[in-house]
Amino acid sequence: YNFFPRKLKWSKMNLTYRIMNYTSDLRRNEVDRAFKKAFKVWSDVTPLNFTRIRSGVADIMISFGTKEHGDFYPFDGPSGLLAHAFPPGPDYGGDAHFDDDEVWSDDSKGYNLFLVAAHEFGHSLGLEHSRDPGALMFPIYTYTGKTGFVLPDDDVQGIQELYGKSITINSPLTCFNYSTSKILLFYAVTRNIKYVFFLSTRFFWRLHPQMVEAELVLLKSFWPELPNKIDAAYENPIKDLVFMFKGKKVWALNGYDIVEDFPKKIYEMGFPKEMKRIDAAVHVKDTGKTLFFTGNKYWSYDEEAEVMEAGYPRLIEEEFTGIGDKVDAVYERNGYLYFFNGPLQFEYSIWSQRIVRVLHTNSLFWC
Amino acid sequence: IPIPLEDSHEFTEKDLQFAERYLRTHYDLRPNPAGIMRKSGNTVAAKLREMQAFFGLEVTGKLDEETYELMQKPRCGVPDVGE
Repeated sequence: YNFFPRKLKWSKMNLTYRIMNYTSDLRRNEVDRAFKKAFKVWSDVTPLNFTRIRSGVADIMISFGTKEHGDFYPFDGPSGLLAHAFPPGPDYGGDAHFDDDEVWSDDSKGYNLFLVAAHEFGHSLGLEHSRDPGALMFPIYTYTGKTGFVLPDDDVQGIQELYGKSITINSPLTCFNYSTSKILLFYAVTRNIKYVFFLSTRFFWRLHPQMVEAELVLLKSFWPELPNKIDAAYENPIKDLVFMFKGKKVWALNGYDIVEDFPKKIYEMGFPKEMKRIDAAVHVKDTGKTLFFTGNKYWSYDEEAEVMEAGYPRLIEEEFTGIGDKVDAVYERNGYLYFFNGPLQFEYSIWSQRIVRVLHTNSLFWC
Repeated sequence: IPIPLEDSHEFTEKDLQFAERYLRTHYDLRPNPAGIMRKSGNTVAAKLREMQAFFGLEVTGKLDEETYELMQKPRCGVPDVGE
């Protein structure tokens, strides 16, 4: 995250905003709602309050305009520049302008007004552009889905450095900075040569064995073709490939490249055609077998012979007693399997074939 | 337009004008009255380097296809760096 020169910020917590005019792309109440929700993104994590006024001069004046619209920073017609805003200060300070040559929407069609407004209001409050591709304050527009917007950690840290933390306790938004929160859901984990990857929704954490802090990276910045929210992943050290699963498809990654002819269908590996997804996968180096977990059952795949082993599927509960009857994610390290199930992580000794420890899911991030 | 180019990609005059305008809008590239030497920090190459560093691209100081492609993406009008 970055600040404007001299770290410009408002000297008060209660700010006003006024909507000067409207775009014809959306109904008035949709525009009102988009801006209100955009301000709430910032008031949720700071002591800031935003009050709408309908006359007079507000701290943050909001308007739609095209080309030259009065501030000598002209817009450029459709696409290109979408909007801009000024850092805190008198007169134009804090004001936000939206290019009405764009098509504004409240979903993925056109440009999502809420997302662009939340970004511009970050400028209005004193944040400059961030280099973090997953940050809201990253300068390039990315549609991040219709529901459940969560302010990325980079932006939370930046705005809280300016205005302090929110007064409300237990803000769910702090979950991503692996603080004291107890639950971080991991959809798939795998080991790639030097790193352990923890995949979740559209990000993954890269944890280097010698590092304490994990690095948060946008999944699509490495593998643009991969879908978000991977179901399962495992590394096959024999072929030096990482396999990623989503629904009925499987991708093979060689480093950061997707192997030709992938994605393939999982039934080509020997799974029944009616199988819909794989919950978790792990390769056990010593046996050369890869275990696949789906629902309350698991399969064993012989990587060398490239066939599914006979006598499977079996019930998870029968073989790995105590870990529950489903697996969210699993990975192997130093002879132990780490099963993730909801908020818990079970350390299972392959040698003694029993659970030796129960941990919190995000204990690996020192939560 | 004196923009250092990286590869064989044929940039049109219009492309180069777009690239220069992009650097002026977002990286504080100052206009260069004809015949006057720029300060080293304000050359097109320096600004290209700034932009490539900002977006984590390979920093060459030359306009290449990847850099130009990124310039095409819809974005916020606030500068990435500078006053």
